[in-house]
Amino acid sequence: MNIFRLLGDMCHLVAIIILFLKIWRSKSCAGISGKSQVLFALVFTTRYLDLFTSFISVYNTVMKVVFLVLAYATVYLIYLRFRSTYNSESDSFRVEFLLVPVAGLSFLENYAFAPLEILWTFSIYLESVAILPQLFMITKTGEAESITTHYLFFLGLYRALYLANWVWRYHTEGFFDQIAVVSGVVQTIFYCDFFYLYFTKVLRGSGKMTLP
Amino acid sequence: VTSNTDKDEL
Repeated sequence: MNIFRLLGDMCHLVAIIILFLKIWRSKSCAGISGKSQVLFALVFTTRYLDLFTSFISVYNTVMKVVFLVLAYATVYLIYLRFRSTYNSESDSFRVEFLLVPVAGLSFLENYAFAPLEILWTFSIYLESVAILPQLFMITKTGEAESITTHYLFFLGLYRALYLANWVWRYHTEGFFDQIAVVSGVVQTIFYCDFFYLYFTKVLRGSGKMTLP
Repeated sequence: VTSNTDKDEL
Protein backbone atom coordinates (compact mmCIF):
# COMPACT_ATOMS: atom_id res chain seq x y z
CA MET A 1 0.00 0.00 0.00
CA ASN A 2 1.21 3.52 -0.76
CA ILE A 3 -0.15 7.00 -0.25
CA PHE A 4 -1.32 7.32 -3.86
CA ARG A 5 -3.38 4.14 -3.69
CA LEU A 6 -4.78 5.02 -0.24
CA LEU A 7 -5.77 8.51 -1.40
CA GLY A 8 -7.21 6.95 -4.54
CA ASP A 9 -9.36 4.53 -2.58
CA MET A 10 -10.51 7.36 -0.32
CA CYS A 11 -11.47 9.50 -3.35
CA HIS A 12 -13.36 6.53 -4.77
CA LEU A 13 -15.21 6.05 -1.48
CA VAL A 14 -15.97 9.78 -1.21
CA ALA A 15 -17.33 9.83 -4.76
CA ILE A 16 -19.64 6.89 -4.14
CA ILE A 17 -20.84 8.34 -0.83
CA ILE A 18 -21.42 11.81 -2.38
CA LEU A 19 -23.65 10.29 -5.05
CA PHE A 20 -25.54 8.02 -2.66
CA LEU A 21 -26.21 10.84 -0.18
CA LYS A 22 -27.22 13.24 -2.95
CA ILE A 23 -29.88 10.85 -4.22
CA TRP A 24 -30.95 9.78 -0.73
CA ARG A 25 -31.31 13.30 0.71
CA SER A 26 -32.79 14.96 -2.37
CA LYS A 27 -34.98 11.89 -2.91
CA SER A 28 -34.26 12.33 -6.58
CA CYS A 29 -31.90 10.87 -9.16
CA ALA A 30 -32.55 13.54 -11.80
CA GLY A 31 -29.50 13.99 -14.00
CA ILE A 32 -27.96 10.72 -12.84
CA SER A 33 -27.29 7.93 -15.33
CA GLY A 34 -28.74 4.74 -13.92
CA LYS A 35 -26.90 2.84 -16.65
CA SER A 36 -23.51 3.98 -15.39
CA GLN A 37 -24.43 2.95 -11.87
CA VAL A 38 -25.51 -0.50 -13.08
CA LEU A 39 -22.19 -0.82 -14.93
CA PHE A 40 -20.28 0.12 -11.77
CA ALA A 41 -22.22 -2.46 -9.76
CA LEU A 42 -21.26 -4.99 -12.47
CA VAL A 43 -17.61 -3.88 -12.26
CA PHE A 44 -17.53 -4.48 -8.52
CA THR A 45 -19.41 -7.77 -8.79
CA THR A 46 -17.07 -9.25 -11.38
CA ARG A 47 -13.95 -7.88 -9.71
CA TYR A 48 -14.66 -8.74 -6.10
CA LEU A 49 -15.61 -12.39 -6.47
CA ASP A 50 -12.25 -13.14 -4.85
CA LEU A 51 -13.90 -12.08 -1.60
CA PHE A 52 -14.94 -15.71 -1.37
CA THR A 53 -11.67 -17.26 -2.50
CA SER A 54 -8.81 -15.30 -0.93
CA PHE A 55 -8.30 -13.04 2.07
CA ILE A 56 -5.83 -10.21 1.45
CA SER A 57 -6.38 -7.83 4.39
CA VAL A 58 -9.13 -6.44 6.58
CA TYR A 59 -8.90 -3.16 4.68
CA ASN A 60 -9.24 -4.96 1.32
CA THR A 61 -12.23 -6.99 2.45
CA VAL A 62 -14.01 -4.12 4.19
CA MET A 63 -13.59 -1.74 1.24
CA LYS A 64 -14.84 -4.35 -1.25
CA VAL A 65 -17.96 -5.00 0.83
CA VAL A 66 -18.59 -1.25 1.27
CA PHE A 67 -18.20 -0.59 -2.47
CA LEU A 68 -20.52 -3.47 -3.36
CA VAL A 69 -23.19 -2.46 -0.84
CA LEU A 70 -23.15 1.23 -1.84
CA ALA A 71 -23.14 0.40 -5.56
CA TYR A 72 -26.21 -1.85 -5.30
CA ALA A 73 -27.90 0.53 -2.87
CA THR A 74 -27.45 3.37 -5.40
CA VAL A 75 -28.88 1.24 -8.20
CA TYR A 76 -31.81 0.37 -5.90
CA LEU A 77 -32.47 4.06 -5.21
CA ILE A 78 -32.42 4.92 -8.91
CA TYR A 79 -34.45 2.05 -10.35
CA LEU A 80 -36.77 1.26 -7.48
CA ARG A 81 -37.05 3.76 -4.64
CA PHE A 82 -36.94 7.01 -6.65
CA ARG A 83 -37.62 5.62 -10.10
CA SER A 84 -40.23 8.32 -10.80
CA THR A 85 -37.40 10.88 -10.79
CA TYR A 86 -35.15 8.87 -13.11
CA ASN A 87 -34.64 10.59 -16.50
CA SER A 88 -34.67 7.41 -18.57
CA GLU A 89 -35.20 9.35 -21.80
CA SER A 90 -31.95 11.29 -21.21
CA ASP A 91 -30.10 8.16 -20.14
CA SER A 92 -30.08 6.78 -23.65
CA PHE A 93 -26.51 5.50 -24.09
CA ARG A 94 -26.46 2.06 -25.75
CA VAL A 95 -24.57 0.09 -23.08
CA GLU A 96 -24.48 -2.96 -25.33
CA PHE A 97 -21.92 -1.02 -27.38
CA LEU A 98 -19.75 -1.12 -24.27
CA LEU A 99 -20.51 -4.59 -22.92
CA VAL A 100 -19.94 -6.58 -26.11
CA PRO A 101 -16.48 -5.17 -26.99
CA VAL A 102 -15.38 -5.27 -23.33
CA ALA A 103 -16.52 -8.88 -22.95
CA GLY A 104 -14.86 -9.85 -26.24
CA LEU A 105 -11.59 -8.13 -25.35
CA SER A 106 -11.49 -9.75 -21.90
CA PHE A 107 -11.48 -13.15 -23.60
CA LEU A 108 -8.78 -12.10 -26.06
CA GLU A 109 -6.44 -10.06 -23.88
CA ASN A 110 -6.01 -11.42 -20.37
CA TYR A 111 -3.32 -12.86 -18.10
CA ALA A 112 -4.87 -16.30 -17.83
CA PHE A 113 -7.81 -18.05 -19.44
CA ALA A 114 -9.44 -18.81 -16.09
CA PRO A 115 -12.93 -17.74 -14.95
CA LEU A 116 -11.85 -15.42 -12.11
CA GLU A 117 -9.06 -13.93 -14.23
CA ILE A 118 -11.34 -13.26 -17.21
CA LEU A 119 -14.01 -11.75 -14.93
CA TRP A 120 -11.35 -9.54 -13.32
CA THR A 121 -10.13 -8.46 -16.78
CA PHE A 122 -13.73 -7.79 -17.84
CA SER A 123 -14.20 -5.59 -14.75
CA ILE A 124 -11.03 -3.63 -15.51
CA TYR A 125 -12.01 -2.97 -19.13
CA LEU A 126 -15.62 -2.20 -18.17
CA GLU A 127 -14.61 0.26 -15.48
CA SER A 128 -12.68 2.32 -18.02
CA VAL A 129 -15.87 2.97 -20.02
CA ALA A 130 -18.57 2.71 -17.31
CA ILE A 131 -18.79 6.49 -16.84
CA LEU A 132 -19.58 7.14 -20.52
CA PRO A 133 -23.38 6.92 -20.14
CA GLN A 134 -23.17 9.55 -17.38
CA LEU A 135 -20.91 11.86 -19.38
CA PHE A 136 -23.14 11.34 -22.44
CA MET A 137 -26.22 12.23 -20.35
CA ILE A 138 -24.59 15.47 -19.23
CA THR A 139 -23.75 16.46 -22.82
CA LYS A 140 -27.32 15.56 -23.79
CA THR A 141 -28.97 17.62 -21.05
CA GLY A 142 -26.28 20.32 -21.42
CA GLU A 143 -25.88 20.73 -17.67
CA ALA A 144 -25.06 18.99 -14.41
CA GLU A 145 -25.84 19.89 -10.81
CA SER A 146 -22.72 20.94 -8.93
CA ILE A 147 -22.97 17.98 -6.52
CA THR A 148 -22.92 15.64 -9.54
CA THR A 149 -19.77 17.37 -10.80
CA HIS A 150 -18.09 16.86 -7.41
CA TYR A 151 -19.02 13.18 -7.65
CA LEU A 152 -17.41 12.99 -11.11
CA PHE A 153 -14.35 14.92 -9.95
CA PHE A 154 -13.55 12.47 -7.15
CA LEU A 155 -14.37 9.50 -9.38
CA GLY A 156 -11.97 10.75 -12.05
CA LEU A 157 -9.32 11.68 -9.47
CA TYR A 158 -9.37 8.18 -7.94
CA ARG A 159 -8.08 6.45 -11.09
CA ALA A 160 -5.62 9.29 -11.78
CA LEU A 161 -4.18 8.62 -8.29
CA TYR A 162 -4.05 4.92 -9.17
CA LEU A 163 -1.88 5.84 -12.17
CA ALA A 164 0.49 7.55 -9.72
CA ASN A 165 0.31 4.42 -7.55
CA TRP A 166 1.39 2.28 -10.52
CA VAL A 167 4.29 4.60 -11.33
CA TRP A 168 5.35 4.43 -7.69
CA ARG A 169 5.02 0.63 -7.55
CA TYR A 170 6.93 0.25 -10.81
CA HIS A 171 9.87 2.24 -9.46
CA THR A 172 9.85 0.80 -5.96
CA GLU A 173 8.94 -2.84 -6.53
CA GLY A 174 9.10 -3.36 -10.30
CA PHE A 175 5.35 -4.03 -10.30
CA PHE A 176 3.62 -3.44 -13.64
CA ASP A 177 0.09 -4.52 -14.44
CA GLN A 178 -0.27 -3.76 -18.13
CA ILE A 179 -4.02 -4.38 -18.38
CA ALA A 180 -4.85 -2.21 -15.37
CA VAL A 181 -2.47 0.57 -16.42
CA VAL A 182 -3.65 0.82 -20.04
CA SER A 183 -7.30 0.73 -18.95
CA GLY A 184 -6.59 3.26 -16.20
CA VAL A 185 -5.04 5.67 -18.70
CA VAL A 186 -8.01 5.34 -21.05
CA GLN A 187 -10.43 5.79 -18.13
CA THR A 188 -8.67 8.93 -16.91
CA ILE A 189 -8.49 10.41 -20.42
CA PHE A 190 -12.28 10.23 -20.65
CA TYR A 191 -12.42 12.62 -17.67
CA CYS A 192 -10.02 15.22 -19.11
CA ASP A 193 -12.74 17.20 -20.86
CA PHE A 194 -14.83 17.11 -17.69
CA PHE A 195 -11.86 18.14 -15.51
CA TYR A 196 -11.34 21.19 -17.75
CA LEU A 197 -14.98 22.23 -17.39
CA TYR A 198 -14.89 21.45 -13.67
CA PHE A 199 -11.91 23.69 -12.97
CA THR A 200 -13.01 26.49 -15.26
CA LYS A 201 -16.72 26.47 -14.42
CA VAL A 202 -17.71 24.81 -11.20
CA LEU A 203 -14.76 25.92 -9.08
CA ARG A 204 -15.32 29.48 -10.30
CA GLY A 205 -18.45 29.33 -8.15
CA SER A 206 -20.84 29.23 -11.06
CA GLY A 207 -22.59 26.40 -9.19
CA LYS A 208 -24.25 24.46 -11.94
CA MET A 209 -22.07 23.25 -14.81
CA THR A 210 -23.60 24.28 -18.12
CA LEU A 211 -21.89 22.98 -21.22
CA PRO A 212 -20.98 25.51 -23.95
CA VAL B 1 5.73 -7.23 -17.49
CA THR B 2 4.56 -9.00 -14.35
CA SER B 3 0.95 -10.04 -14.45
CA ASN B 4 -1.01 -8.91 -11.47
CA THR B 5 -1.89 -12.42 -10.30
CA ASP B 6 -1.71 -11.45 -6.62
CA LYS B 7 -4.54 -8.99 -6.85
CA ASP B 8 -4.20 -6.78 -3.80
CA GLU B 9 -5.67 -3.65 -5.37
CA LEU B 10 -9.30 -2.67 -5.21
